[in-house]
Amino acid sequence: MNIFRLLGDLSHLLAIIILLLKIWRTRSCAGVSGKSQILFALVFTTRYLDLFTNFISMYNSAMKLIYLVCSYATVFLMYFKFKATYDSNHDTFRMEFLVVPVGGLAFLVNHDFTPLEILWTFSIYLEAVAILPQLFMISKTGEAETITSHYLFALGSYRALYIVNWVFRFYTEGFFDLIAIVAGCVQTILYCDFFYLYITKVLKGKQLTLPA
Amino acid sequence: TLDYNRKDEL
Repeated sequence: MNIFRLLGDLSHLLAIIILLLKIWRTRSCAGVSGKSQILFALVFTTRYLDLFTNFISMYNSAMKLIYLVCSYATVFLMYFKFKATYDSNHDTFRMEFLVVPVGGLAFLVNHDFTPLEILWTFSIYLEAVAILPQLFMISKTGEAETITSHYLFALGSYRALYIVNWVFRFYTEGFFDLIAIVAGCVQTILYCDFFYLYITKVLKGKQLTLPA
Repeated sequence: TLDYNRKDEL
């Protein structure tokens, strides 16, 4: 474990908690893409199948459990408890356009052609593009609530910090995982225009609006 | 190369 990865995990945890609290306390999931949340729940499900077979540390197991519980709780709140506030008219990104190509790629490009490894690879590729429905929804509505933009900033920062962690691990341990690194770079690049808007607008107290 | 299957990251 290194400080970059710890900060990355905490940023990821913060993002998940921010979103869950936003929906729970405002009793509304307006402006939030339910499809992205379903994809994140799928990412954690396919990545943490080794939760009970491959014990790394208490921290690792606890975080995996928290991510799984919070992501399913968010999906539940959005599609059941606060379904009336779910903006399905703007959350129209076709998930199959992501899941099918990512599934195919996971079969073609992986480290080991075994079920667990292919599912792990699928989760890495899927996580890289899972935010697209959310970014697409914001581009359709042309704006995002401030709390949602904080959520996205924390979520985007997590994988950016992981990239620093991978560089650090490469130079200190010689460890690197090209699949995770390439997917992590794609994932972070997708946030770039949002990062620009967040830093130039939200941090100046303005509403996050996209140029129509 | 190191053992990839050392899945110690989240």
